[in-house]
Amino acid sequence: LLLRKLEAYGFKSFAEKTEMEFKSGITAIVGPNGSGKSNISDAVRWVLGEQNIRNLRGNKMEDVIFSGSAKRRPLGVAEVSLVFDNTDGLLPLEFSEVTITRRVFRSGDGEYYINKAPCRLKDIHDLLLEAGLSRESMTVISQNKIDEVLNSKPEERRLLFEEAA
Amino acid sequence: LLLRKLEAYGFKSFAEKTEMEFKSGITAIVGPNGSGKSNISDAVRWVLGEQNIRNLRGNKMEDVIFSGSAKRRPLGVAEVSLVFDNTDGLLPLEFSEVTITRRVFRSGDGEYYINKAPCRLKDIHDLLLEAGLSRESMTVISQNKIDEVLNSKPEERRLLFEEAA
Amino acid sequence: MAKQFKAAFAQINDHFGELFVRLFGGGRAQLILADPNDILGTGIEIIVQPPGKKQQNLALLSGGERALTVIALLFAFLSFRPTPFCVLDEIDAALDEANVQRFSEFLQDYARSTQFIVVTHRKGTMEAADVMHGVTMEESGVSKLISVKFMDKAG
Amino acid sequence: MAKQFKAAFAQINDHFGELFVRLFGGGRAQLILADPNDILGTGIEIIVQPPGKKQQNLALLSGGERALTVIALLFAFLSFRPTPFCVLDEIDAALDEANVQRFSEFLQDYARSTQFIVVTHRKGTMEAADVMHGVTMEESGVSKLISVKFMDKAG
Ligand SMILES: Nc1ncnc2c1ncn2[C@@H]1O[C@H](COP(=O)(O)OP(=O)(O)OP(=O)(O)O)[C@@H](O)[C@H]1O
Ligand SMILES: Nc1ncnc2c1ncn2[C@@H]1O[C@H](COP(=O)(O)OP(=O)(O)OP(=O)(O)O)[C@@H](O)[C@H]1O
Ligand SMILES: [Mg+2]
Ligand SMILES: [Mg+2]
Repeated sequence: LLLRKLEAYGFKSFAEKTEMEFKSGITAIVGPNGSGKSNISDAVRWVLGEQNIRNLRGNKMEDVIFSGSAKRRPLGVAEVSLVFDNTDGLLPLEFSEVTITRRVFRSGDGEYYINKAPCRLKDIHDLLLEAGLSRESMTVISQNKIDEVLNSKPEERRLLFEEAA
Repeated sequence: LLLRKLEAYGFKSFAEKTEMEFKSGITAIVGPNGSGKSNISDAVRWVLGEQNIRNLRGNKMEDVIFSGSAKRRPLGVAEVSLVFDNTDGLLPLEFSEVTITRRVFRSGDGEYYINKAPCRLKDIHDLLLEAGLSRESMTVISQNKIDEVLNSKPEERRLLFEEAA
Repeated sequence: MAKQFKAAFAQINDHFGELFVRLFGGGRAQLILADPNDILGTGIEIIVQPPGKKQQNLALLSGGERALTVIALLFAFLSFRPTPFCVLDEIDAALDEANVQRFSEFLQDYARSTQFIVVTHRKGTMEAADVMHGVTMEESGVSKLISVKFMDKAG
Repeated sequence: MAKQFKAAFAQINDHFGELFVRLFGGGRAQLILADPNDILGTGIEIIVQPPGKKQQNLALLSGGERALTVIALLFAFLSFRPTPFCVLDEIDAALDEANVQRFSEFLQDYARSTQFIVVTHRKGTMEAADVMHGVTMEESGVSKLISVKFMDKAG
């Protein structure tokens, strides 16, 4: 399974439709403070099904929708898609290319799609679980995760252990 | 008041008698990970009277005594001195040079000196309070302090406020 | 008691606002009393608007923006209760090159009235220093100071 | 249940030990069950001995040593439960130049079986990348991607 592309529109600081391509190996993301790099990791977490808004640095789910800037008005919906090359069939679907999409509206309503076909969040969770891409896994690791492990007591560390293993 | 020198011997990784000089303005301390830079900030905190070993990354006071390495045996006592140029008389003493010294032994016993004359920890606290150098003040600021302020709730922030102001 | 707190709060808030603009090159920030009617017990909130962006909850800001905001706040405390010298241990870790530059220029200014000892890995901060000490561990587990460098200040 | 935990623990502990030595260039580290008789409830402790130093409580280690230790641990989890791709957000922030080098070489190795997306400010990590994307905010508050750079790998 290879991640091919991330598309974001209306997600946090991505007020414009944005497309980022990936190859195998290592892709570096660089830029100044506050430019949107961690927002990209948040976008990945979110489209993989993150339900705890605190893990996305917000208070309520609508915090992930572009809230405007000095020159722009807020948007009404956030959308992120991940496009996978599924030639090795790791995702149990008949497609060699699989796109998972998540949307959220200001009302709080959410929409989910697999290859443009509407589905439930549960379907995305189940699909990703097969590929080892569930939210609990080590798919997104940040400086916070490192501090969390360092500052945890032995009992809390055990919980991290059980989650990860 | 100007800080002239820091002397450390047996404090954490300073197994050898070490002397560091300072001028007015900005003194930078650089070096690889684990070389001893933060141990210098710990030494300053400690000689200024820090009593909470957790603020020095330890569990018990004797954690600040050199505990040995692959090639060296542990030492039995840690000592740190700060030498001040007191020409402006900010420290209410008749000396133009003031040295405060703190020692701790494995037994837990501590010794305190002002210009080589034995005194109590309280005398050092009172002296430094006059100069605005008490432990609560912003005399040592680390990345931890920054995270502490960032992750604190509004009520906790108020406590920081009261401490600092 | 309440009067004292109110006065301190107002002064620190002013410093904070100015330092924020100086370090961010714009925008605005202020401290807010969560409950202005309960001066003696109220919590303190931080409201931040980086230049050109909307006012945001501190949590949604980037790592570098959060660090710089708190640096502004801690220096606001320092301006209110000055200390003759101050040790800074790697507080520039999360800043990008441009912010390290702004921070080091700010620090050089402040250093005219306060002596600073700055532990750092960042080149920009090192260049602001008057003197530099190196710490190494030639022998594992034993710290050693290496030669003092006097910084050639370009102007 | 307990058998499963024991097996997982043993494997992850092995990975952790190897990765630690690889990232630190020596020393040793292991996970310890706080109460080996209570497999289902016991906490997990981390015992670390950096090269040439004595075994130390994790708390007394330096910022960089702590970060590198946890990187070894997280990658040990990853080796046990592989994921096809992994996003790393500035986990190299506390590392000095030498450790960034060692970490980036380790990552290049690991990247043969796992796709990595690495947010970083560090030159050493950037040089390990096959592709680089820049993110900027030409217009305040609005993120924009700038041209993809293909990294010239020296060998
Ligand atoms: N819903 C939203 N609408 C508009 N802007 C947002 C929203 N959520 C977050 N932001 C903005 O995105 C910016 C943060 O971006 P991000 O955390 O990705 O920065 P970064 O590139 O990781 O920076 P650093 O190098 O400092 O870590 C902040 O300025 C924040 O105000
Ligand atoms: N009592 C002690 N005896 C011997 N060594 C000690 C003692 N206390 C701490 N150390 C060692 O000192 C080292 C930590 O030094 P310090 O925290 O000053 O590093 P640093 O230069 O700040 O590194 P970094 O750049 O990673 O922050 C650790 O390796 C730790 O094991
Ligand atoms: Mg970030
Ligand atoms: Mg340090």
